[in-house]
Amino acid sequence: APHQRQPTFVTFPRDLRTSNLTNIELAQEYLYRYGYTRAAEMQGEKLSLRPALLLLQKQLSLPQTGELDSKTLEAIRTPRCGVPDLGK
Amino acid sequence: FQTFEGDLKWHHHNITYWIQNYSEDLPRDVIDDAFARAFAAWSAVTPLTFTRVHSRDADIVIQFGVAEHGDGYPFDGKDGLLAHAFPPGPGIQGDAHFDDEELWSLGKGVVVPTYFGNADGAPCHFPFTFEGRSYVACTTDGRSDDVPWCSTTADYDTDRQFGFCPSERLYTQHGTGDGKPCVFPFMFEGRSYSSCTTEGRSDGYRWCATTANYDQDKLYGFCPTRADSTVIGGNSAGELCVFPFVFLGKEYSSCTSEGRSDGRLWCATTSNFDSDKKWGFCPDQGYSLFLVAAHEFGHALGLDHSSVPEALMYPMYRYLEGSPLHEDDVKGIQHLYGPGPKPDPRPPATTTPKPQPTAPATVCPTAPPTAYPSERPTVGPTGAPSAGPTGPPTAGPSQAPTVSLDPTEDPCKVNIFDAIAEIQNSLHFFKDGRYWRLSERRGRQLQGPFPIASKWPALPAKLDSAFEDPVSKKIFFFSGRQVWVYTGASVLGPRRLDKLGLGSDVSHVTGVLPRGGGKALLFSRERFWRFDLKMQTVDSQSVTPVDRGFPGVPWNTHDIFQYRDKAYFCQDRFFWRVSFWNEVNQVDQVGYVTYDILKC
Repeated sequence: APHQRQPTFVTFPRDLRTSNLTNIELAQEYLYRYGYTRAAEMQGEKLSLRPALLLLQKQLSLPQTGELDSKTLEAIRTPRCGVPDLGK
Repeated sequence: FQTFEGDLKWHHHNITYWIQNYSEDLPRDVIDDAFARAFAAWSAVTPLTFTRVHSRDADIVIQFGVAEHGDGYPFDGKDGLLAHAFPPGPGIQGDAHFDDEELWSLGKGVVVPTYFGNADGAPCHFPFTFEGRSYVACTTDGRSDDVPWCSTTADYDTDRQFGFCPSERLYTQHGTGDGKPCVFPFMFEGRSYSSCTTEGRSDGYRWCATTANYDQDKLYGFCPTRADSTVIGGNSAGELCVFPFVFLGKEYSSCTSEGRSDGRLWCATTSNFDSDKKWGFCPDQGYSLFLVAAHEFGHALGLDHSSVPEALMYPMYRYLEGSPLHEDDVKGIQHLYGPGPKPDPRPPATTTPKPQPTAPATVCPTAPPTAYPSERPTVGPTGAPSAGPTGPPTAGPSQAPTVSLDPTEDPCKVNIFDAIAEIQNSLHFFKDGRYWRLSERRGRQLQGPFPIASKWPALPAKLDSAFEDPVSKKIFFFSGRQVWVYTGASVLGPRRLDKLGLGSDVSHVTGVLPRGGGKALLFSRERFWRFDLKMQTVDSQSVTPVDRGFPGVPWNTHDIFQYRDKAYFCQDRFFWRVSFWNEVNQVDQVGYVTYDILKC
């Protein structure tokens, strides 16, 4: 059988393969945009995401761990409606 | 479910909506249909009705936009945030906005209508196999005339069903070129062009000349959108794939995932990626405009997000077939508006119908090519556009209505009737479960509204068309893919349209015209068949495009009827009246249904 040619990967210009945000930054932006945290809370350096994550997990019927676990990250990455889940 | 603070809701039930603009991803009539079905999902379980209007003061204004689009809540590019809507109320309240950097489809890949070929306008099927290879976009492979085509089934090699894709080599839109195809190469400002260009324009629309020299003839048209090969993201969003293209020294004539570790399909937007590095992602499954619109309209009616993962009002997008409403959605909307007048509410069984082909508005083919893609077509589609009316009729109201009825009782206030038909020598006007009767035997007499159910109890509220056989006096009623035949008070039906010999690609019947001798013509959108009234079956071989038999009428009429030996083709609020002179059908009047027929 022919040798399995090693695939060649190239860098595509302006390839936003993944957003350059860390998971934490992704979660902070998401929690703020959809009404789980307020701007003021975003300033806190030592912001604990726990309370907001519990709110999110409860609203979206996810396991309520308070952690940024894989199920929660998957939900944060899923395309969705832009109307906030909480607040006006 | 959740409602908005203070149970924001509409305080009237006849809601109006305006489609302010369109995405280029889908044919317009597919977008119209997706929105109409999304509203129908909610009207099926509430007392609400939804009427399309063409003015800014509609309750729900629907718009496509990108990034910051004027409301201070910017969209975010492809994926992520898909759309948003505002709760009921004046102004921007109640409006729904859709991110046009998404790929809008019916949830299962791009919707590309086809023309000519042998598939009767059925949309492309992606992916499809041709000569053993898989294609996710239209291709010119197998042809020598560079006209892109696609298979309308998954496997062309076995089914050999195909059609031609929207292409500037088939037709152009608008402009001054009368819909004629591009001429390549053409001269513009002294330079030669061998493809569509955006040169000379600031709006990014692609155009071409329809003669060899634009500088001299000034004849041009816009190049049709190619949703199947317009790239998304990358560094050339909105440009077209160029096939074949060279990548790492190898030639590719379809999208590939070579070179990527995430398996996503991409293509080059010039013929050589190695030198130009211009690329983008090929269209994926896209997001179902029907499902996202049904969700957003839930907001526009007063529902907030639900925490039930299976509910339509759950914030995340999830593709599903069939009815989008979950019990939680029905409970929520009925908490605001109560149940509909219909029997015990059940979420409607909506199926996403196959998108109907959108024949180009200005092209009337002389003789579509009948050759298979591997052979040269015998003759291409050419011809000047059908001489249709250019603007709405100028006829103004000829006289005030004879009696002032309560607004919802007044037929002059109806924007578009569901169906119109001459029955027992009177014109009947059907709308939302009721009808009015206009008889002109003893002077003009307009009576009604009467409930349809009082005379024809088996019928649904929403009809597509109606027809009385002048000989047998049987009355045919059509709604969706069902037909009822009344003989006096007895009824046969509902029966499926298959019983009349109409295939599953016929989604509804727009009308029937009698032709004497127990024969008639049966219409569905832009096609018609010979119909045997005694046998109650169509001659499937007789299918003909409407613009071939009735030049000058719109191809997307929604109701057709005969009255006093003339045929009426209704589209929106207008009608095109056709007379039959020595075997030729001629449009002899264009008017308003309300002003010119009802004499409002």
